Amino acid sequence: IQFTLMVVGQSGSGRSTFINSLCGQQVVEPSSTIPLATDDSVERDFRLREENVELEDNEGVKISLSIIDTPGFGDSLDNSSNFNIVTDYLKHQYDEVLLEESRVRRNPRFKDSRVHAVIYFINATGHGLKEIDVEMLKRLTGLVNIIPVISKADALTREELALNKKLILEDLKHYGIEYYYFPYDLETDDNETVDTNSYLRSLIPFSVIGSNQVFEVEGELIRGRKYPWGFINIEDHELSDFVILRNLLLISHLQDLKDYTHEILYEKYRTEALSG
Amino acid sequence: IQFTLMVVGQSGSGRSTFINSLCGQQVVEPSSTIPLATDDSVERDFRLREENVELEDNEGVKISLSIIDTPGFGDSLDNSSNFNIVTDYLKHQYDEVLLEESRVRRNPRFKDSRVHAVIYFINATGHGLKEIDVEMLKRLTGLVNIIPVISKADALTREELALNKKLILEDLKHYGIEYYYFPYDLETDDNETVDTNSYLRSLIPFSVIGSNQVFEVEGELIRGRKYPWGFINIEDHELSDFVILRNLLLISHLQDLKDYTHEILYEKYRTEALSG
Ligand SMILES: Nc1nc2c(ncn2[C@@H]2O[C@H](COP(=O)(O)OP(=O)(O)O)[C@@H](O)[C@H]2O)c(=O)[nH]1
Ligand SMILES: Nc1nc2c(ncn2[C@@H]2O[C@H](COP(=O)(O)OP(=O)(O)O)[C@@H](O)[C@H]2O)c(=O)[nH]1
Repeated sequence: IQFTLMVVGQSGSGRSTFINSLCGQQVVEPSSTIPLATDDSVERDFRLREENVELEDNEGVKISLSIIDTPGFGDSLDNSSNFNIVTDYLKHQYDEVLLEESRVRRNPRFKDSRVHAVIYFINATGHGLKEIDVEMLKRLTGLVNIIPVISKADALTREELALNKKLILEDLKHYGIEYYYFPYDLETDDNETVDTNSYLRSLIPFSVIGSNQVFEVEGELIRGRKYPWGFINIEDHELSDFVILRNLLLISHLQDLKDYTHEILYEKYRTEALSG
Repeated sequence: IQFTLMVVGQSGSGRSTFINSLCGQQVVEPSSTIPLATDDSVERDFRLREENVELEDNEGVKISLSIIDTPGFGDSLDNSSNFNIVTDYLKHQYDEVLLEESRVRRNPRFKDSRVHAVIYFINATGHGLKEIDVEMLKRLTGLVNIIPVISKADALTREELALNKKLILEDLKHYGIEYYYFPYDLETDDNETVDTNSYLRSLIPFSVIGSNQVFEVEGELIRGRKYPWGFINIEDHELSDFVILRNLLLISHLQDLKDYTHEILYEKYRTEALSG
């Protein structure tokens, strides 16, 4: 199965670590090698970066995962040019499909690179969304499935996590940001689907803790963060929504996200492109 | 004694919490009430805010502390106008003293509002300094005592803390940022002064953990952060440099910072201003 994710967030928000944790392997080098802007340039180069991983789940199902990363996002003094780089990329993948669909002779080796979900990393500030987040999310709305995520959830006490989730959700709604809302149909879906989707909806924004370090704890290998005051297993679902997020992305909602992208978001883009 | 600090850092970096922790009392409201930019404005208002606190140390010495806070710093899409607001304020206080010094009839109620140190809050990203930090720090260099601080040190494992200190220090030196370097004279200062100052110099940037919550632990009131995986006492000097920083600011180096401001930094400003 092919699946494409984009991970958007500012430097240091934990994107690379999240990608490695998601895939259970070192996909991205800890990005401490990003060069700093030279003294006389106001704008640092913001470029997209792609990684490809082959994953296999417990039942032997193989997933060919493409991940688009955004090192340098929001790093400049003036970040207004960052947004187009992201949206142009997303639209370009739609344009490629549009073009391919209109060909008389199809290209048998055509690669569908449409992004099925954007994992949007939000820093918890205690003040809701920052302006750069609002502006980027507005431009992503209606273009791609948005999954808002609070990074570094281990820097938050339980009350701070609840407060930040509440403030961010309020801002998302206030600014009309259309995040993926795990749609279900009370009439046609079974109880389990309805329950699962309404539960997932209630968690938004998802809290995430990531780690590049694996520890041996009582004979088991555990990906975690070791502090002088305690140890955190990133797969402990009481401490973050990481496992829930990974499961929905790679198992339970992978096909839903692809279908929504193709049947709703791409269709909308196609209609506007062909009529406009 | 009168002492003026400025705390510079982006929203959510923990400035208000640090100020409250430093003063041992609620000086600043947790700033979750900062309004978000309206949809059509690209620039949010960045304004300085002043708080005044009366502190008394163990020996009954009273300190009249002024704190200039920077809510909204770095919050806009384009932050290049933020820097002037900060530097204009600092220069204005020097101008006021310059003016007062040149008066024939002194104003007996003249209030010297020069800033004796800027506590500069740096977010630990694993990639050294961000562009906004480099640009602001360059403009503060030679104008005011700079004390670089890593905020939220409890979000860092011990290795991450060491790495971030190293990367930030390298960037500070690379960009020629003149932070307060705890000067000592091997010839005239006693051993203790030399040892203390070289030790403090070795800690830069200082790591800080702040908290607005006080807990009762075995009959004692402890300011700390309570996580499901452990409890952090912000005054535990093994976990952060908070206590060391507080002591140098309010006790051991208060007068040094004032003297350096008046005898070196203000003198330099005065010379440049009077010579043209
Ligand atoms: N506290 C905490 N730190 C994290 C977490 N994930 C990553 N980090 C640290 O944050 C820093 C930046 O992470 P990185 O993945 O390189 O961020 P990126 O620049 O967004 O790709 C590194 O020092 C990571 O170890 C997390 O979940 N919690
Ligand atoms: N993990 C951690 N969180 C902190 C620390 N200091 C403050 N915070 C939290 O960070 C958020 C923003 O803090 P605040 O002081 O309002 O930041 P300001 O916007 O810079 O004034 C609040 O939720 C604080 O509880 C700290 O040392 N460690």
